[in-house]
Amino acid sequence: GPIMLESYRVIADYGKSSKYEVTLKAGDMVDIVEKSPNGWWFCQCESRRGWVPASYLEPLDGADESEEPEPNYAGELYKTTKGYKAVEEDELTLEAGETIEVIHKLLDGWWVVRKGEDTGHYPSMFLYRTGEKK
Amino acid sequence: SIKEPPQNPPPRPPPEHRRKKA
Repeated sequence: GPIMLESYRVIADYGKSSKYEVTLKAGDMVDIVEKSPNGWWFCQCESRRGWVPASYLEPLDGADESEEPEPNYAGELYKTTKGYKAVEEDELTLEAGETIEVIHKLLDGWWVVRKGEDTGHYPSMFLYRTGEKK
Repeated sequence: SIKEPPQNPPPRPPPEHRRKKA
């Protein structure tokens, strides 16, 4: 069947860091054909095809928020599959195998998680759902 | 392969586009 393309505008320059990515220039329009929940989206841009960070795109009509789930302050239990050391001050440092609560699943692949008293952003690709209830 | 998304976390949004924590 036909593939529905969604168009997005690039908000800042992005230089690709691996061969299956596409370099972006602020103001470019890109057509997205697949959205991975880890924040990498597949774009078809004229002759170029490859993965681009969702964090550098904005929808043309500004109605992106509608597809993003609301924050869930009660939290959903996930476990870290891989450790990550915070680079930005709003990120969280965790080791592999820690149980945390996910409170907001952002489309850019950086979810807001809570560990005890601390909250911060963490890469969704390093998390898996435990299926347990608190 | 190009069918699989990169295995490294994507970059954070540019600072002026970052949202505050929930």
